[in-house]
Amino acid sequence: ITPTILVHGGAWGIPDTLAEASVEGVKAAVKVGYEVLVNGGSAVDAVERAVRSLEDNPAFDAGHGSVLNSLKQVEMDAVIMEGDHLNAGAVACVQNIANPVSLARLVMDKTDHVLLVGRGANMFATEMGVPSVPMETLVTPNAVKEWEEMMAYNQTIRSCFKNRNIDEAVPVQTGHD
Amino acid sequence: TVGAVALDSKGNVAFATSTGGITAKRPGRVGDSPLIGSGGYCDNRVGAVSTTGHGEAIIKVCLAKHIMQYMEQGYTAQEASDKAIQYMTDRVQSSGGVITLKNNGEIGLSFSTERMAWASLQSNTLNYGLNPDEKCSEKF
Repeated sequence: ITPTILVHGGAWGIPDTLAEASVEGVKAAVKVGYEVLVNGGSAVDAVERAVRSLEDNPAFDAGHGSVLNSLKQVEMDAVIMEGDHLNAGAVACVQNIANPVSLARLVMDKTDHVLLVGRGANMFATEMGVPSVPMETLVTPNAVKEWEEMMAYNQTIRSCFKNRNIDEAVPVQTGHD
Repeated sequence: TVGAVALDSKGNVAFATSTGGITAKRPGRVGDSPLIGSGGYCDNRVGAVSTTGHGEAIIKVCLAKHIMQYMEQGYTAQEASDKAIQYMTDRVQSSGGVITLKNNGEIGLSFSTERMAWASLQSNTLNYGLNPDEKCSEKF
C-alpha cells in the first residue's frame, strides 16, 4: 500500500492576490501530512497535521484567517473521521480555538459523541485543557475587509427593500464556506 | 474551508475538514463542513472524501457520501468526483469542490468553482494546482 495524502484549501474565486499563498500553503500542508505517513504514522494523524497546517496559515479561512459572522465574531466548524471503525468527531460554532480540527479529534477520541456545538464545544475544550486564544489572534485584515464590504452590501439591500415598503428577509450571506 | 484525505501503509483512510464559514453569516449557522456525509466521509472499504463549497447545497446532496456511493458502484475516484459535482450543479444549481482518495490509492479531484487550491503527495511525487485542468508536478 502506497501512503498517499491529498489536501484542498477551498474552492471559490480565489483572487490573484491570494493565489500564490494558497498554492504554497497546500504544498506545505501536504508535505507535513506525508511526513507523518512515511514515518509510519496513521492516516488520521496525517490529516489532522495537514489541516492544522492549513488552519495556522492566514491565507485560508479556517483557524487563523477565519471569516467573521454578522456580529463580527469568529465561529468555526471542523470534523475528523477514521475509516477503520468509522469513528468521528466534530465541533461547530466553536470560538477562541486556534485549531478546531484537533478539538474535533478530542471529541472523537475522548467522548462517545460525534458533534459538539457552540458553548458546549468550548466547555469541552476547557475540560480537555485546550488553550483559549483571543479572537483577535484569529482575525486577519483581509477578513475584516471582507466583512465590511459584505455588511455594506447588506445595508444597501436593506435600504432597497425599505424604500419599496417591502418587509422581506435580508440576505445575510452570499458566497461559499 | 480546508481539508485533507489520507491513506496509510496499513490501508486505513481518514479525512478532516475545517472552516470559518461564510463572511457575515447568521450567528449559529452551520454549513456542511462538520457534518458526516456532507463535509466529508471515509470508510476503509471504499475511500475518503473532503468537500468545500456552498455549505447548504452540499448538505442537501450529501456530497461526500454521494461520491462514496459512486465509488462503491465501481466508478474511479475521478469519475465519482466529477459525477457528484455535476449532480450538485444540476440538482441544486450550486458549486463546490472535492478531493477524493480510493482505498487503492487512486486520486480524484473536481471543482465547479473558478479555482480550488489542492495538492497531493504519493510515491514522493508532489502534484498541485489551482485553476481548472492545471496540474504541476515536482519530486519531493
